[in-house]
Amino acid sequence: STVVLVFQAQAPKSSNEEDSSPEFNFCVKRGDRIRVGEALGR
Amino acid sequence: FSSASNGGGGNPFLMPGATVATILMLGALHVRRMYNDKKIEEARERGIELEFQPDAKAAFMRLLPLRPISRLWGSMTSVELPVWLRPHVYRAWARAFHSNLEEAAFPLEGYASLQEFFVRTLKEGSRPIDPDPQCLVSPVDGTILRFGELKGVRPMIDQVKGFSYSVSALLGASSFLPLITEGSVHEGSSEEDKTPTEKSKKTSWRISLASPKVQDPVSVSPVTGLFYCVIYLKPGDYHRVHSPVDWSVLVRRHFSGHLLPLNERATRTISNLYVENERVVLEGAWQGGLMAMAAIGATNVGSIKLFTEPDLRTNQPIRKSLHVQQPEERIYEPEGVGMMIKKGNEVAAFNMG
Repeated sequence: STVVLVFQAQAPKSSNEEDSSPEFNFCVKRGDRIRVGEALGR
Repeated sequence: FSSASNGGGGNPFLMPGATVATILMLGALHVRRMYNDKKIEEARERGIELEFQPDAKAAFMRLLPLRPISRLWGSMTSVELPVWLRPHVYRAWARAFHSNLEEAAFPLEGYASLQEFFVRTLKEGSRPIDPDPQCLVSPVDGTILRFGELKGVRPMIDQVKGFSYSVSALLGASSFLPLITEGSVHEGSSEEDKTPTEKSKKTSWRISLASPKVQDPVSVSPVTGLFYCVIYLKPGDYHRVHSPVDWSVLVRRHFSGHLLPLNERATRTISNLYVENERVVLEGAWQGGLMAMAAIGATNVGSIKLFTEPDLRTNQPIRKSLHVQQPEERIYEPEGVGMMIKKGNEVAAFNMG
């Protein structure tokens, strides 16, 4: 079985910004073993 | 054996000969499989990715009655085992598939069947949840297959090098794409008192095209800031699905598809695995925007139980043709608000059969 996550990660824009910028950094790499609750990214 | 040895006219060496030959053949196939797996592992360590290469075995898989096979497997594994036998069976399973028995919430004798053991809960504290509110956590135990940022009007995800599938096909025809990105992200002053999560929930709901009957689009442009992660669960992994963030689930889609295997060999040789297999998709919103999670079943793990919707039945006998994949969709009430799920909470579980 497989789980696929698809998500937006837009930082909230401040009043002087035109567009919110995507800000998400993965902290895993391909082949990593991961467990429930461990960070995928921030 | 007895008829041969009693001089019934048969060849006394036929049965033992056939048995030995079968064992030798299975042994040779197993050795070949181990050799191939080792070559793939070595290639991966060198940074080489094997490309999509369909073969005859993959074509043959599509001809098999995988759904009945899966349901039969489920029936077999749901048989209640004698109490004295249970620890032996589950230890053998754990040894074969590298499960950690120390984490099981209950003594092995307490799991009446292999199916019950497979969907076991874990001891409290076995899976601490990263408390950082900016952090998105893994919803499952498993192996990271792929991840990254999605771009373009029709974003695609690589199943394997040389073959990709569309996000819209995975999640549902009109999900996510195209998104409205102009003039709708932030409300006026009346929204300022709300928390960021409440703001993004409401605005994200308004910009989502999860279902045509939900809302009317205002304007369209290519999606931005969209990311994905694909996680594979091995047979020995903990098979419950947890929430990766605090979010509101707005829509549930159930695709009754095939039940092709999802192991590494299958992903390299069978096309459209993730968009043809039976799966349940939850779609909604979190503080960063839209969120969707697809739980995809396979032959040996064919059913998906949703704790948010216990009556949902998956891996049912299918009578209609599977050629046209139309999901069965349900919008969670109240419409526009959905069902709140906290980060780390159990959402679903995969099970055998």
